[in-house]
Amino acid sequence: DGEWARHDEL
Amino acid sequence: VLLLKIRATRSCRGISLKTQELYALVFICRYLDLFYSYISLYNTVMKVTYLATAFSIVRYMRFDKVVRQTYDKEQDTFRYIFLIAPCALLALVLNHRFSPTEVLWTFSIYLEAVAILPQLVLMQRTQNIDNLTANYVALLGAYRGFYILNWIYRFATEKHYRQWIVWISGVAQTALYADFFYYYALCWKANQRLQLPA
Repeated sequence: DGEWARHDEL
Repeated sequence: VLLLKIRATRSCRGISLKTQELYALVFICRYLDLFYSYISLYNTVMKVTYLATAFSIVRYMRFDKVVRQTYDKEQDTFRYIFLIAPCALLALVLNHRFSPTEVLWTFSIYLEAVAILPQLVLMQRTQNIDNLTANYVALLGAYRGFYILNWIYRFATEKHYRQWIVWISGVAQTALYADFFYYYALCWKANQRLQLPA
């Protein structure tokens, strides 16, 4: 999976 | 700011419970990742803070003996289903991956974009909008608005930063505030209490 899977925003 | 208003004045006059409950729902659906991923201490603390303050506000408005009497239920008429149903449908169709947590996360992004609508409608019906209420809505709009600057920065500096669902929703959310910001700025310049045209 790409970076999008990491939801680091609130 | 909103908790401060409610606690200091013992009143939630002019605040839409519908918007507050929608935000509580937004945070529940979005921060499920508290259970399975860790990003940073700041990130975790803010997620817990948003959940706690959202639920605290709803608790005051629904159950506090004094505060709940100041809630104007008759004016707060926006129907939940008009916002929740289209967002749920859109999240099922337009998402990055069809998994329960990812669909709920996407739903929360869409719902947040429109969750302010019951509050905006209520404010339009309110003759005397409290300064704290006006400031609260302005800060809420500015919060996501400032994200746009951050997204531009991250897009320029990070290789794999592609988040069109978040970007489009964030821009739409900010655009919903445009009318409000216009009158907020006018009244602020004239040093007048905020009044929205009917």
